[in-house]
Amino acid sequence: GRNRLRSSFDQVNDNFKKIFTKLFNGGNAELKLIGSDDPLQSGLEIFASPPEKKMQSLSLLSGGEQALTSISLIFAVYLSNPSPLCILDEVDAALDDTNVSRFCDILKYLSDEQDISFLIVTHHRLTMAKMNKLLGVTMEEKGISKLLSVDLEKAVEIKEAS
Amino acid sequence: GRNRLRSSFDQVNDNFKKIFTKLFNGGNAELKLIGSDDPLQSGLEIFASPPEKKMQSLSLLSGGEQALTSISLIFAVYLSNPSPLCILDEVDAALDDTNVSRFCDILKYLSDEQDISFLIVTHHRLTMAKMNKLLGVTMEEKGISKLLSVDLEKAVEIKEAS
Amino acid sequence: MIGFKSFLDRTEVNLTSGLTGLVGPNGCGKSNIVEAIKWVMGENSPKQMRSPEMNSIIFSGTNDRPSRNFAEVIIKIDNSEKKLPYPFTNINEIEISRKIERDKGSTYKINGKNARARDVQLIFADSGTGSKSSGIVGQGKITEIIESKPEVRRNILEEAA
Amino acid sequence: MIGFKSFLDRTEVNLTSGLTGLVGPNGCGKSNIVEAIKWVMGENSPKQMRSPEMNSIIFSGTNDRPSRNFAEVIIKIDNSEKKLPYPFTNINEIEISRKIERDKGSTYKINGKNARARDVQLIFADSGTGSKSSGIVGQGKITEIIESKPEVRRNILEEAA
Ligand SMILES: Nc1ncnc2c1ncn2[C@@H]1O[C@H](COP(=O)(O)OP(=O)(O)OP(=O)(O)O)[C@@H](O)[C@H]1O
Ligand SMILES: Nc1ncnc2c1ncn2[C@@H]1O[C@H](COP(=O)(O)OP(=O)(O)OP(=O)(O)O)[C@@H](O)[C@H]1O
Ligand SMILES: [Mg+2]
Ligand SMILES: [Mg+2]
Repeated sequence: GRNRLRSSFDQVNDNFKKIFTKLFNGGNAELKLIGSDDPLQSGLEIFASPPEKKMQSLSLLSGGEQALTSISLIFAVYLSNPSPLCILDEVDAALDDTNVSRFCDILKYLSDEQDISFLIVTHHRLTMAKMNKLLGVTMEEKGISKLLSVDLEKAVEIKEAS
Repeated sequence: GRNRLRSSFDQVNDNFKKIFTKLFNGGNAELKLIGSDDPLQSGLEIFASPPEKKMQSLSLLSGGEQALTSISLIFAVYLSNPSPLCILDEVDAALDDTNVSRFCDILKYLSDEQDISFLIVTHHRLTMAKMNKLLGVTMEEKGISKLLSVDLEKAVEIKEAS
Repeated sequence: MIGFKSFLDRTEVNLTSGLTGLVGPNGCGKSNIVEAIKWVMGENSPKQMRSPEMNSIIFSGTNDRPSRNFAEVIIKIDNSEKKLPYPFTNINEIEISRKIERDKGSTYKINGKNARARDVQLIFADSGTGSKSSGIVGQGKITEIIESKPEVRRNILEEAA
Repeated sequence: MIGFKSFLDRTEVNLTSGLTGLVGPNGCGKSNIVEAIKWVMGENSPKQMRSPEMNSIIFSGTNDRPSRNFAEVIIKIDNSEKKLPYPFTNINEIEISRKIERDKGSTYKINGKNARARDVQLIFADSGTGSKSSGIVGQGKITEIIESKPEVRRNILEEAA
């Protein structure tokens, strides 16, 4: 119960710090359990310091910084018990191009190193460009979805039409 | 009090229906005050039917459809008492290219028709391309923001660097 | 999947290793695919499935096509690395299906034999996958992490080892 | 604005009519500009200003530059269309400034003369502008509309005529 939460917390915190620094190309971050000595009653606080900025609570960061920090936390938890399949639905929505490209680098790294299949839902051209394979969903017949294999140009074309 | 809310509700609902149909290029939508006969105690429910789909509560729509419907509501309220300045901070984050372009069309229309100054914060290349003028913000010196006038290529370049 | 939300006809999603992108316009059905995978793994929460009641998962019809009476999602997992938990450790491939019939609830099958929801959820829980695992990140998850109270946010740690 | 959050040095934003895009990488300061405009119009809510206390609005220093002791935002409005409310209807241009000194709270000025927060808020409320108006849509607004309870969501109508 409590001890398991405490030790998994430490592992997740370790992962979190490493992944954050990789995704932000610097800076550091940390997780804190606060509000109660009993971990089962505590709250999870997230503190982050993007490169050259001071450590602040997640709520004081910019929209994109908050998103990238949350992605770091999601990966930190995931990698403490990685499953062979990982699905991410539009997690790159708030990221600028530089951060999208670092996000894709970490996906590539994890998929090579740990043989994980990633399914990445995205509207970002940059993300699409880094995928090994693209599946396009269309609704040509009203209200009915169809799935088809596409290449990058076709994907951009589908993206621009509806 | 109550009567003012009721009549402003009717006007906003009218605006909302027209703007929704313009942004979605079809379909229809409506607002409902529910839960109490007293409008000051009621809740605002949003129902929307994108073209060729059935009318559903906002919560059952896709992420992008929810965003575009919310934008319609924001404009509906705004246009019932339009101020000369309108600022939108990354409202296009969840939209695909087609919806971004319709969003920009409505901005252009309102800015021409009603002489409104829009300040549009965005990461979307398409949105940038439709602006009359672009201001870029950079943080070259760590933690210090600087503002500069940019053209489209420079904006894309700033977007891709940090 | 067949008959699952907007996927009226039989649709097959082939997930090879590496990075597969899923793209398309707003509202075309991408998140529905993500939900289909969560659902076959045993997800039952209305919030996670974006549906107030289980029947809303079944294709509800359009002006041209009538609604369906059932929805089914089948997932095939290659177990050549023998990572599945007992009693499936030595089986080469496992096929899990979940079918819902309108007003009759869901039935699960593992390799063709009837199974309980619990059996299916356990298969996935052990391998760190599963609808509750941190491996499936829905479209609202990032916002939820940012906006939720610290006590609610702590729940994300439950999905760790 | 000067000394406002990450805008240490004096920065001028020229808002001509038409569509002005504001672009830049994550965390570079775009939303800070939006907040500066809300702030000079009289916004005081910690949530709207993303700052737990008023002092957090003042440039808080970096490793190379010390923090400041004040922040000031000035907005100049052209009133050639005579749209401003009484008693400013016939003035050609109005300049509103808000300055905060660390631990000393905010002071407002209208065309150089001291004014109360209320005076400033009224100028904007009448013309449909203002920190509370629907004209300034912050980065979390869309999510708030989608996620909030119907009773909370109804508040957006208060900003209508
Ligand atoms: N039971 C159902 N029967 C038929 N159609 C359904 C059913 N449930 C949901 N849909 C439709 O599926 C669509 C939602 O698809 P989905 O959420 O997958 O979109 P998306 O591709 O993720 O879009 P976005 O990019 O905006 O997130 C809606 O248009 C909705 O009408
Ligand atoms: N009082 C302050 N002094 C110095 N810097 C501050 C202060 N308050 C906030 N900041 C900095 O301003 C930055 C936030 O900027 P802002 O939210 O405007 O980013 P943004 O351009 O909107 O990014 P995004 O595209 O991610 O939304 C943070 O990095 C934060 O460290
Ligand atoms: Mg979606
Ligand atoms: Mg921002």
